[in-house]
Amino acid sequence: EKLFHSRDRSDLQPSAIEQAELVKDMLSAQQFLAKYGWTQPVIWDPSSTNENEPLKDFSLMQEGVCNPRQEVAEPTKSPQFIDALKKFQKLNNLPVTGTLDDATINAMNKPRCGVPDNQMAKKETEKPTAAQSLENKTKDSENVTQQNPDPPKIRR
Amino acid sequence: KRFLDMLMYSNKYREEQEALQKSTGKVFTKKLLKWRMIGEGYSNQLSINEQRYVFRLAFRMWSEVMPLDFEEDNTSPLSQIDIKLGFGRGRHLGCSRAFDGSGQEFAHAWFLGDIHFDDDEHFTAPSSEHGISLLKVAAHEIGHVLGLSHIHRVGSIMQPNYIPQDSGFELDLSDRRAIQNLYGSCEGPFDTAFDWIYKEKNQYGELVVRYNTYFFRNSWYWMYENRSNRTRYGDPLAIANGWHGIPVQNIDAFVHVWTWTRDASYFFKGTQYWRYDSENDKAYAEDAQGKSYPRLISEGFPGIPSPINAAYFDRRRQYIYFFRDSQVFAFDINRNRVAPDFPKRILDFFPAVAANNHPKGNIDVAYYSYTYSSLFLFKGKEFWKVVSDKDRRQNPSLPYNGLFPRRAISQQWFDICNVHPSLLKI
Repeated sequence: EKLFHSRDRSDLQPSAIEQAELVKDMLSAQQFLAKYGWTQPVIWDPSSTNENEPLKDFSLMQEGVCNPRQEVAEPTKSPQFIDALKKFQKLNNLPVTGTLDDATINAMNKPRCGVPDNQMAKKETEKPTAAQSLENKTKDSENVTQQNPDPPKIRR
Repeated sequence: KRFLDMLMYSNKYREEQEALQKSTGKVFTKKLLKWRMIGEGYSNQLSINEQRYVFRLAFRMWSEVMPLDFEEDNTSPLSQIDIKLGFGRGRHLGCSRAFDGSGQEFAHAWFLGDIHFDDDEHFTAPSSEHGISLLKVAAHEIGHVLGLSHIHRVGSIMQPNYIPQDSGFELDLSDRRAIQNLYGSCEGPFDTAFDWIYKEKNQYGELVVRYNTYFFRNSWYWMYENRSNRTRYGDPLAIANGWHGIPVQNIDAFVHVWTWTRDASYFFKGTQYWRYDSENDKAYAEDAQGKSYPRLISEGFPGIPSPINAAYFDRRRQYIYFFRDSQVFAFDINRNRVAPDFPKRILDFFPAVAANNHPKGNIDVAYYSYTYSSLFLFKGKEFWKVVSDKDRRQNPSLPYNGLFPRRAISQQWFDICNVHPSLLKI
């Protein structure tokens, strides 16, 4: 390798870019919903390293605790999964079918921010604070279709 | 000991911030936040200057709509830096949440101000039509650091998914109100405010008169878009850049003398005044008699003391009203002298409609608004609307020139926010 690199690293060739795992089936969809707080609020805090790691073999979420060793239930019948899926579909302006259709998979695979959509403050394990609960979001979303009244015409 | 002190300080500071956010939703109580690009976290895709430019612009966009300022700080101890930004791939910067490679997650932000961007994503500068706009992602993540969660609303910068944008994006009304719910709206005294009249031909070739509304404070000015209830995107700008030949800060007043026979605009500062050429957008060098500008107020407007606090032109009476301390002077432009019986007390000439609800004196601005067809007196963060003819037709009991009770300027003219001087020239 070269001994010196230019200070702004502009001469560095990006190594082969790893591709993110896409949502393509029930399991990856469950992981997505759990990871971003749709199944239940997620503690989003750098010091709580494990709680918010994506659950590798997520099956059934217990109240407040996720326990991968739990008996694997048929995912499509898990009410929690269906409920989380419906919430995701509703807030993303998708047909609320409760089933993992293509439109939902596409929406899940869109580039997105890593911050969960539904967070819980670190010290609380019961119901998330009003500011962060999805119900609050649902209220916020009433005018979800309201377009920005005057989108900027000129680029900054 | 110094390290332990710093550790104790940051833990204590962190707990205070967590408690603050839980109770109010906002994360910071300070008005000036320091940010820094993490040295070992530069992107491989954009030059450092491009990265810095984009981050400065993203911070500026937020400070244009909220009462906080942001300043890049590359020297203070890390514990005093409020927001740290860096790029990384996979396991990065000691972060507990690894990135996932190209696609899906492009960035995340942590509660205490760390923002990480996935350098496997194809981030691009604002001028590019392709890839993921680093500006938009940075603005989104800064929103998180300030305390906003995801907002599932079309048009919001806080939508979790990245929405490609054909033209530029701006913080819309709902995002502004969301952040202002946490940090309050922008307030503060103005130096002057006025509607600047200009003539132009419409699409049918007819000469039409239009106006822009401007607010001035210190060395900055905003154009206010009355139809959109906000300032022009990208304001404030430096007075020195937008207005030529007048003082670059702390203007006392602007007056537009506009009658059937006269059309002259004047800026006042201290003991002097400048006439402004609206056609050519610059101050006149000299007047009709060859006297050069600036001229002394006492010469151009005999009998008017200076400096003044504010002034406006009453087109019907053809008087310029000059305000100074607790007095108001009426200057007859046709006789070129102070009108009889003046000066008067502002309290007498502009009586309070509600008892004791009156600025008394030392007002900042006297602004006649064509949008509201009314005169407003500003003082500090508040304004008093002067009873207009229309008001008196609806309620004859209102006193002539009466002042309605005070209201907050920020509740009628929205989002007129300072930005940090370091971000003024972008």
